Amino acid sequence: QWNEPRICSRRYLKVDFADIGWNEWIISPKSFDAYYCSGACEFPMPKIVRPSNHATIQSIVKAVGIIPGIPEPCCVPDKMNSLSVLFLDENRNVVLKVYPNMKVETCACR
Amino acid sequence: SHAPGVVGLPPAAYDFLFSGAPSSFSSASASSSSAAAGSEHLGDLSAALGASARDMVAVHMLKLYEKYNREGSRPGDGNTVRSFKPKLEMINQKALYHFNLTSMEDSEMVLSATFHFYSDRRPRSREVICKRSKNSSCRLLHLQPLPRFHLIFRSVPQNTPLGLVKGNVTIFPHQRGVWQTKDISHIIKEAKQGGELLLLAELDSGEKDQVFHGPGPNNMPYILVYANDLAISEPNSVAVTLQRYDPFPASDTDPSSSPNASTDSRVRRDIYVPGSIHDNELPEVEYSVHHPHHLHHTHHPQHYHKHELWENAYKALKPKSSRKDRRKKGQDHNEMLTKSQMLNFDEKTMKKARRK
Repeated sequence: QWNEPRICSRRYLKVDFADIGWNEWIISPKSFDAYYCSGACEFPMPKIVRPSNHATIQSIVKAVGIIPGIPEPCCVPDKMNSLSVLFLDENRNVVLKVYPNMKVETCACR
Repeated sequence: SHAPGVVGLPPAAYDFLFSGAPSSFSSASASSSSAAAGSEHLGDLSAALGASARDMVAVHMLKLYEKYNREGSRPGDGNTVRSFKPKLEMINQKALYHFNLTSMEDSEMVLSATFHFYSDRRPRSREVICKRSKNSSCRLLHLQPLPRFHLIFRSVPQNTPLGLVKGNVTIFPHQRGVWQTKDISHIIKEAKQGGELLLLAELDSGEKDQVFHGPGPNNMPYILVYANDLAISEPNSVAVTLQRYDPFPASDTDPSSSPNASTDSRVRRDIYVPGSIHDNELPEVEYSVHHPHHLHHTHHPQHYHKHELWENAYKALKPKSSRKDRRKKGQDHNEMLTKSQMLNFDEKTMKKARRK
């Protein structure tokens, strides 16, 4: 992903539950496409990074540089999707839960 | 027999109960293969489950998982489905199924619950019997009483020999399939409200030695509880339920081997950053002031076109022209102006801000 734009955008991330040690009780999925957000939210921000009004103001303040310590807005998930997970509970019963906000659909500067 | 219990069932439960899905589970031994028919992914999951894939409750949950993945959970389905398998207990020569529902969280609001059990006592259809018979009275002759079961839920006995009756429902078996389903939402809701989550279920058909589970130990009756977990949108909810590790595993219980046994051996990891609490700066971050010329030379990503930039963000602060003037301007001209003035505005803003 080195060649991807350095501006805030969604990047590919596949999470394998085995990698984080949850595979012993998670039946399915074994892995899922979580994605993540990364990149700069520099002034001036393009439309595609969907800055909030607050982020726009913060970006200007940061660019002006009159107030020390103000960082650029953060590149964070905007729209997210849920993920159904089938797992075993502590009593080894099968449980299905639909977790919200597990997969990034879009990123934004906030 | 299901009609009174249908009210309040979530769509997923309703579909499963009445769409004929149980018929695909008509043979316990063929359960995983029949359920997987037409769904290779389900077959993969069954393989992943290994031995437990032969378990009817696991197959049922896999089917629900597939359904939720395919269609998403509809409003009213809730975000949680829990399955519960019982332990078989013999009390007073009666087979009782001991359900432990204590893993249900307080935040899980029960929407509905269903009880599933195996029984090959199903009524033979009169149509089948009379199909070859030309006797018009065949149907009347075969008017046998329909087999029925009584499903009785009791609390776990403490002072009474069998426990208090918590619910009693009558089940008339389906025409098809050997796996039967009954809505027991009201019983589970009351049990949860009363905090009595250990239940004994008894199935009584009036016959001696009636066994209500399929061949093999993996086909015991089971309960499915459809719930809406109100805490699932809370921060970190996924870790609360899925990140389970024992911070003090058995091998570490020996105080001498525990890294936390002595505070002397602990290393202080935090560092003191002077002034970090009293300003807006993030610790360990070097801040630099941007010079004005950087704004237009170094911060423009080359791959973005002008039209992708915010065109309207700063319009409101531009000096307003008169309505007449505005009408005169063509759309293209207006867009060009907007683009060209956007940077001017930025420059003005910056200058003003710097002056201040």
